[in-house]
Parts: sequence; C-alpha cells; structure tokens
Amino acid sequence: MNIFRLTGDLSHLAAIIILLLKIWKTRSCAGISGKSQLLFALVFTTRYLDLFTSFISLYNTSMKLIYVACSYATVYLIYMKFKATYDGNHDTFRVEFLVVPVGGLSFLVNHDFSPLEILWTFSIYLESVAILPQLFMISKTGEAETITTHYLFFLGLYRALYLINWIWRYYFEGFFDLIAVVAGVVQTILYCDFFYLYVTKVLKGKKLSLPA
Amino acid sequence: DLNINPKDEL
Repeated sequence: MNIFRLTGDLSHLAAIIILLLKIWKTRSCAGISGKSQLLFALVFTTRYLDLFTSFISLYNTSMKLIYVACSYATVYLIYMKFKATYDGNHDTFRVEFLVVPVGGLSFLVNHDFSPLEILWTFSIYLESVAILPQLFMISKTGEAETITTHYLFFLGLYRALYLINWIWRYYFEGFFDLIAVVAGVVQTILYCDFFYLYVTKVLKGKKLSLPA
Repeated sequence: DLNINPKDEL
C-alpha cells in the first residue's frame, strides 16, 4: 500500500459518499444518471465476488463491503425512494452498447479463462466506461449541479491516482497488470474533458454549464 | 507474473 493507492481509495470513497449525501440531503436525484449508478453496482458486484473466496486484509474486506453497500443504497435511492425526482427523460444512454461489447471483450481478453477471473475482467472493463451515461446526460442537459461536479472530480481523481500507484508498484514491486492499466488509462482519459471544465469553471466559483 | 489472484486492489 502506497500513498497514491490509499488516496485513490479515499478519493473513490469520497465520491461515493458525496453522491449519497447529495441525494439524501436534497431528497432528489435530479441530474444523476441512474444508469451509470446501476453499472457501478454491477461493477462492484462482479469484482468483489472474491469476498467469498479469499481474504486479503481487514482494510480490503471493509472497503469492498462499503463500496458495494453504498452503490446499492444509491441505486435504491434513485430507482425507489426518490424515483419521482429521477430525470429518466435525459438518462437515455443505451447501456447495452457498453455491457455487450465489454462482456464479449472480457471473454476474449483476460488473465485466465475461469468464471471469477472473467467476471473480474468484466468489472474492470465496465468500470472504465460506466460513467459515460452520466457524462452523456450532462452533455444533453448542458449543465451539472456543482455538487455533482465534485462527485465526478473525486471519481475521476481516484483512477488517475491508481495510475500513479501502478507506476510506483511497477518500479518498486515489479507488479504489472496490463488489463487494469489499459482500462485505467481509458477510464482516466474519459474524465479529461470534464477535469478541464472543473478547473476552469467550478473551481472559480462558476456553475458547470456547456455552451448551447 | 500476471498477479492473477488474490486481488489486493479495489
């Protein structure tokens, strides 16, 4: 565990908590893509099946349980408790265009052709693109609430910090996982445009809105 | 070494 990995995990946790609190405090999930949140719940479910097969550390187990629980809580708030505030008309990204190719790819390109490993690979590939429905929704409405941009910032920062973690681990531990690294690079690149808007607009106190 | 299992990262 190095500092980049730890801050990456904490950044991920911050993103998840920010989103949950935003929905809970405002009693509304307006502007949030339920589809992205469903995909993230699927990502955590398929990745953390190893909770049943191997124990790594108390930290590892607790974080996994927190991520899974929070992602299901978020989906519950969007599709059940605050369903009336869910902006389904703008959440129109076709998720099958992500899930089907990603499913196919995880069968073709993986470290080991076993059920758990394929599901882990699926989750890594799916996570890299799971934010697309949310970004699509923002591009459609042309704006995002500031709190939503904070959520996106920490969610993007998490994978960027993991990239530094992987460079660190390559040099100091000889650790290298090509699948995770390539997917992590793709995932981080998807946030670049947003990072630019976040720094040039949101951090200067302006609302994130896109030109019409 | 592909570090297949266990997965120590989240």
